[in-house]
Amino acid sequence: THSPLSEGFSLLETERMAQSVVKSHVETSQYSTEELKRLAWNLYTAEETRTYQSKPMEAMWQQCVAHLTNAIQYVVEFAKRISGFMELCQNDQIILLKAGCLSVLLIQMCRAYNATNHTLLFDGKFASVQLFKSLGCDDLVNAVFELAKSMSRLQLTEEEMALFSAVVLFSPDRPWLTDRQPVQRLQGKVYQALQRCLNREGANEHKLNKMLAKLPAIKSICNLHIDKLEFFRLLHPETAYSFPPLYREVFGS
Amino acid sequence: KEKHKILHRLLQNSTSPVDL
Repeated sequence: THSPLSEGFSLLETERMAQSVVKSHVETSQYSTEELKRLAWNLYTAEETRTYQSKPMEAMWQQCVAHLTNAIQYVVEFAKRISGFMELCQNDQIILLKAGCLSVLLIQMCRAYNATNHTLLFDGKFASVQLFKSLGCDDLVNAVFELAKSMSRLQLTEEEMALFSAVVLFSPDRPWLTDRQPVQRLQGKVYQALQRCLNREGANEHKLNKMLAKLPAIKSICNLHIDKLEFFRLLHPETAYSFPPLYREVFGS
Repeated sequence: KEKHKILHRLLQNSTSPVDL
Protein backbone atom coordinates (compact mmCIF):
# COMPACT_ATOMS: atom_id res chain seq x y z
CA THR A 1 0.00 0.00 0.00
CA HIS A 2 2.94 2.34 0.27
CA SER A 3 5.43 3.59 -2.19
CA PRO A 4 9.00 4.27 -1.16
CA LEU A 5 9.46 7.81 0.00
CA SER A 6 10.86 10.24 -2.43
CA GLU A 7 10.60 13.20 -0.12
CA GLY A 8 11.96 13.46 3.36
CA PHE A 9 10.17 15.12 6.24
CA SER A 10 11.87 16.94 9.05
CA LEU A 11 12.22 15.25 12.41
CA LEU A 12 9.82 17.82 13.85
CA GLU A 13 7.19 17.11 11.20
CA THR A 14 7.30 13.35 11.71
CA GLU A 15 7.37 13.74 15.50
CA ARG A 16 4.25 15.89 15.36
CA MET A 17 2.58 13.38 13.08
CA ALA A 18 3.49 10.49 15.38
CA GLN A 19 2.08 12.38 18.36
CA SER A 20 -1.14 13.14 16.53
CA VAL A 21 -1.64 9.53 15.41
CA VAL A 22 -0.82 8.02 18.80
CA LYS A 23 -2.99 10.54 20.67
CA SER A 24 -5.87 9.80 18.32
CA HIS A 25 -5.39 6.05 18.74
CA VAL A 26 -5.42 6.30 22.53
CA GLU A 27 -8.46 8.60 22.54
CA THR A 28 -10.48 6.48 20.16
CA SER A 29 -9.69 2.95 21.29
CA GLN A 30 -12.84 1.19 22.37
CA TYR A 31 -10.93 -0.51 25.16
CA SER A 32 -7.85 0.80 26.96
CA THR A 33 -4.94 -1.60 27.49
CA GLU A 34 -5.82 -1.68 31.21
CA GLU A 35 -9.42 -2.66 30.46
CA LEU A 36 -8.23 -5.38 28.12
CA LYS A 37 -5.90 -6.75 30.78
CA ARG A 38 -8.73 -6.74 33.28
CA LEU A 39 -11.02 -8.61 30.89
CA ALA A 40 -8.38 -11.13 29.81
CA TRP A 41 -9.71 -13.99 31.91
CA ASN A 42 -13.33 -13.29 31.25
CA LEU A 43 -14.09 -16.22 28.98
CA TYR A 44 -17.36 -17.51 27.59
CA THR A 45 -18.39 -20.71 29.32
CA ALA A 46 -19.07 -23.84 27.29
CA GLU A 47 -22.78 -23.28 27.89
CA GLU A 48 -22.67 -19.68 26.67
CA THR A 49 -20.67 -20.77 23.62
CA ARG A 50 -23.31 -23.36 22.80
CA THR A 51 -26.02 -20.70 23.07
CA TYR A 52 -24.20 -18.61 20.45
CA GLN A 53 -23.66 -21.68 18.29
CA SER A 54 -27.35 -22.51 18.26
CA LYS A 55 -28.46 -19.01 17.23
CA PRO A 56 -30.03 -18.72 13.79
CA MET A 57 -27.53 -17.56 11.18
CA GLU A 58 -29.41 -14.27 10.64
CA ALA A 59 -29.39 -13.41 14.34
CA MET A 60 -25.64 -14.07 14.65
CA TRP A 61 -24.92 -12.01 11.54
CA GLN A 62 -27.01 -9.17 12.91
CA GLN A 63 -25.12 -9.24 16.18
CA CYS A 64 -21.69 -9.30 14.54
CA VAL A 65 -22.67 -6.59 12.08
CA ALA A 66 -23.85 -4.42 14.98
CA HIS A 67 -20.44 -4.78 16.67
CA LEU A 68 -18.61 -4.09 13.45
CA THR A 69 -20.74 -1.00 12.80
CA ASN A 70 -20.00 0.29 16.27
CA ALA A 71 -16.28 -0.32 15.77
CA ILE A 72 -16.33 1.51 12.42
CA GLN A 73 -17.44 4.67 14.22
CA TYR A 74 -14.27 4.52 16.30
CA VAL A 75 -12.16 4.22 13.15
CA VAL A 76 -13.89 7.27 11.68
CA GLU A 77 -13.04 9.15 14.85
CA PHE A 78 -9.45 7.82 14.77
CA ALA A 79 -9.05 9.22 11.26
CA LYS A 80 -10.73 12.54 12.05
CA ARG A 81 -8.31 13.32 14.87
CA ILE A 82 -5.15 12.70 12.82
CA SER A 83 -3.74 16.01 11.70
CA GLY A 84 -4.13 16.41 7.96
CA PHE A 85 -7.00 14.00 7.46
CA MET A 86 -9.74 16.60 7.73
CA GLU A 87 -7.91 18.77 5.21
CA LEU A 88 -8.50 16.16 2.50
CA CYS A 89 -11.65 16.66 0.47
CA GLN A 90 -14.64 14.87 1.93
CA ASN A 91 -14.97 12.56 -1.03
CA ASP A 92 -11.44 11.31 -0.40
CA GLN A 93 -11.99 11.02 3.35
CA ILE A 94 -14.94 8.74 2.61
CA ILE A 95 -13.03 6.69 0.06
CA LEU A 96 -10.14 6.10 2.48
CA LEU A 97 -12.50 5.13 5.29
CA LYS A 98 -14.61 2.82 3.15
CA ALA A 99 -11.57 1.09 1.72
CA GLY A 100 -9.47 0.99 4.86
CA CYS A 101 -11.62 0.81 7.97
CA LEU A 102 -11.83 -2.96 8.13
CA SER A 103 -8.04 -3.24 7.70
CA VAL A 104 -7.56 -0.79 10.57
CA LEU A 105 -9.92 -2.84 12.73
CA LEU A 106 -8.08 -6.03 11.84
CA ILE A 107 -4.74 -4.48 12.81
CA GLN A 108 -6.05 -3.09 16.09
CA MET A 109 -7.94 -6.29 16.83
CA CYS A 110 -4.77 -8.02 17.96
CA ARG A 111 -4.96 -5.90 21.13
CA ALA A 112 -8.11 -7.85 21.95
CA TYR A 113 -6.55 -11.27 21.26
CA ASN A 114 -5.49 -13.66 23.98
CA ALA A 115 -2.71 -15.91 22.70
CA THR A 116 -2.79 -18.25 25.69
CA ASN A 117 -6.19 -19.65 24.72
CA HIS A 118 -6.63 -18.40 21.11
CA THR A 119 -9.63 -16.21 21.96
CA LEU A 120 -10.83 -12.78 20.89
CA LEU A 121 -12.85 -10.22 22.79
CA PHE A 122 -16.44 -10.27 21.60
CA ASP A 123 -19.31 -8.58 23.37
CA GLY A 124 -17.42 -8.15 26.64
CA LYS A 125 -15.93 -11.63 26.95
CA PHE A 126 -13.25 -13.68 25.22
CA ALA A 127 -14.60 -16.02 22.59
CA SER A 128 -13.12 -19.00 20.76
CA VAL A 129 -13.38 -19.68 17.02
CA GLN A 130 -16.18 -22.20 17.69
CA LEU A 131 -18.48 -19.55 19.18
CA PHE A 132 -18.96 -18.05 15.70
CA LYS A 133 -20.04 -21.32 14.06
CA SER A 134 -23.60 -20.18 13.33
CA LEU A 135 -22.32 -17.41 11.04
CA GLY A 136 -21.60 -20.08 8.47
CA CYS A 137 -18.24 -18.47 7.68
CA ASP A 138 -15.69 -20.82 9.23
CA ASP A 139 -12.98 -19.83 6.76
CA LEU A 140 -13.43 -16.11 7.43
CA VAL A 141 -13.55 -16.56 11.19
CA ASN A 142 -10.48 -18.81 11.12
CA ALA A 143 -8.59 -16.32 8.98
CA VAL A 144 -9.43 -13.51 11.41
CA PHE A 145 -8.22 -15.54 14.41
CA GLU A 146 -5.07 -16.63 12.58
CA LEU A 147 -4.29 -13.02 11.67
CA ALA A 148 -4.79 -11.95 15.28
CA LYS A 149 -2.44 -14.74 16.34
CA SER A 150 0.29 -13.83 13.86
CA MET A 151 -0.10 -10.10 14.56
CA SER A 152 0.13 -10.65 18.29
CA ARG A 153 3.43 -12.50 17.74
CA LEU A 154 4.87 -9.23 16.43
CA GLN A 155 4.26 -7.71 19.88
CA LEU A 156 3.56 -4.28 18.49
CA THR A 157 3.62 -1.38 20.90
CA GLU A 158 0.55 0.87 20.95
CA GLU A 159 2.57 3.47 19.05
CA GLU A 160 3.61 1.02 16.32
CA MET A 161 0.06 -0.24 15.99
CA ALA A 162 -1.36 3.27 15.74
CA LEU A 163 1.16 4.30 13.10
CA PHE A 164 0.78 1.08 11.13
CA SER A 165 -3.03 1.53 11.10
CA ALA A 166 -2.64 5.07 9.83
CA VAL A 167 -0.19 3.98 7.10
CA VAL A 168 -2.77 1.48 5.87
CA LEU A 169 -5.66 3.94 6.16
CA PHE A 170 -3.83 6.57 4.12
CA SER A 171 -3.30 4.39 1.06
CA PRO A 172 -2.97 6.64 -1.99
CA ASP A 173 -3.72 3.76 -4.37
CA ARG A 174 -7.42 3.46 -3.47
CA PRO A 175 -9.58 3.66 -6.57
CA TRP A 176 -11.68 6.81 -7.13
CA LEU A 177 -9.54 9.18 -5.05
CA THR A 178 -9.85 12.65 -6.52
CA ASP A 179 -6.52 13.93 -5.24
CA ARG A 180 -3.89 11.29 -4.51
CA GLN A 181 -1.01 13.59 -3.74
CA PRO A 182 -2.06 14.84 -0.30
CA VAL A 183 -2.94 11.27 0.68
CA GLN A 184 0.50 10.12 -0.45
CA ARG A 185 2.13 12.93 1.52
CA LEU A 186 0.15 12.02 4.59
CA GLN A 187 1.05 8.35 4.24
CA GLY A 188 4.68 9.21 3.62
CA LYS A 189 4.83 11.25 6.78
CA VAL A 190 3.21 8.54 8.90
CA TYR A 191 5.41 5.88 7.30
CA GLN A 192 8.51 7.87 8.15
CA ALA A 193 7.18 8.39 11.68
CA LEU A 194 6.76 4.61 11.96
CA GLN A 195 10.32 4.00 10.73
CA ARG A 196 11.67 6.50 13.22
CA CYS A 197 9.63 4.97 16.01
CA LEU A 198 11.05 1.53 15.23
CA ASN A 199 14.60 2.87 15.02
CA ARG A 200 14.23 4.71 18.31
CA GLU A 201 13.02 1.56 20.02
CA GLY A 202 15.98 -0.28 18.59
CA ALA A 203 13.53 -2.68 17.00
CA ASN A 204 14.84 -5.35 14.75
CA GLU A 205 14.98 -3.93 11.23
CA HIS A 206 12.85 -6.83 10.06
CA LYS A 207 9.95 -5.76 12.24
CA LEU A 208 8.68 -3.28 9.67
CA ASN A 209 8.92 -5.91 6.94
CA LYS A 210 7.05 -8.35 9.13
CA MET A 211 4.32 -5.78 9.65
CA LEU A 212 4.05 -5.06 5.94
CA ALA A 213 4.03 -8.80 5.23
CA LYS A 214 0.64 -8.99 7.03
CA LEU A 215 -1.01 -6.79 4.42
CA PRO A 216 -1.88 -9.54 1.91
CA ALA A 217 -3.64 -11.53 4.66
CA ILE A 218 -5.51 -8.41 5.78
CA LYS A 219 -6.57 -7.69 2.22
CA SER A 220 -7.71 -11.25 1.67
CA ILE A 221 -9.84 -11.11 4.85
CA CYS A 222 -11.44 -7.87 3.62
CA ASN A 223 -12.26 -9.54 0.29
CA LEU A 224 -13.56 -12.66 2.03
CA HIS A 225 -15.84 -10.51 4.19
CA ILE A 226 -17.36 -8.96 1.07
CA ASP A 227 -17.82 -12.40 -0.53
CA LYS A 228 -19.55 -13.69 2.60
CA LEU A 229 -21.75 -10.62 2.80
CA GLU A 230 -22.80 -11.01 -0.84
CA PHE A 231 -23.64 -14.64 -0.26
CA PHE A 232 -25.54 -13.82 2.93
CA ARG A 233 -27.47 -11.15 1.04
CA LEU A 234 -28.62 -13.80 -1.44
CA LEU A 235 -29.72 -16.14 1.34
CA HIS A 236 -31.35 -13.54 3.60
CA PRO A 237 -32.02 -10.37 1.63
CA GLU A 238 -34.40 -8.91 4.19
CA THR A 239 -32.00 -9.33 7.10
CA ALA A 240 -29.21 -7.83 5.00
CA TYR A 241 -31.45 -4.91 4.17
CA SER A 242 -32.08 -4.37 7.89
CA PHE A 243 -28.34 -4.03 8.65
CA PRO A 244 -27.36 -0.61 10.06
CA PRO A 245 -27.12 2.08 7.36
CA LEU A 246 -23.47 2.82 8.25
CA TYR A 247 -22.51 -0.81 7.64
CA ARG A 248 -24.38 -0.80 4.33
CA GLU A 249 -22.71 2.45 3.31
CA VAL A 250 -19.24 1.19 4.08
CA PHE A 251 -19.57 -2.28 2.58
CA GLY A 252 -22.12 -1.63 -0.13
CA SER A 253 -20.67 -1.50 -3.59
CA LYS B 1 -23.63 12.47 -1.20
CA GLU B 2 -26.90 10.66 -0.50
CA LYS B 3 -25.06 7.39 -0.82
CA HIS B 4 -22.82 8.18 2.14
CA LYS B 5 -25.19 10.14 4.34
CA ILE B 6 -24.05 8.62 7.63
CA LEU B 7 -20.35 8.87 6.82
CA HIS B 8 -20.83 12.51 5.85
CA ARG B 9 -22.61 13.16 9.09
CA LEU B 10 -19.97 11.37 11.18
CA LEU B 11 -17.22 13.32 9.45
CA GLN B 12 -18.97 16.63 10.01
CA ASN B 13 -20.08 16.06 13.59
CA SER B 14 -17.85 17.56 16.21
CA THR B 15 -19.37 15.29 18.83
CA SER B 16 -18.96 11.71 17.89
CA PRO B 17 -20.16 8.53 19.58
CA VAL B 18 -16.74 8.26 21.17
CA ASP B 19 -17.24 11.48 23.09
CA LEU B 20 -20.65 10.56 24.36
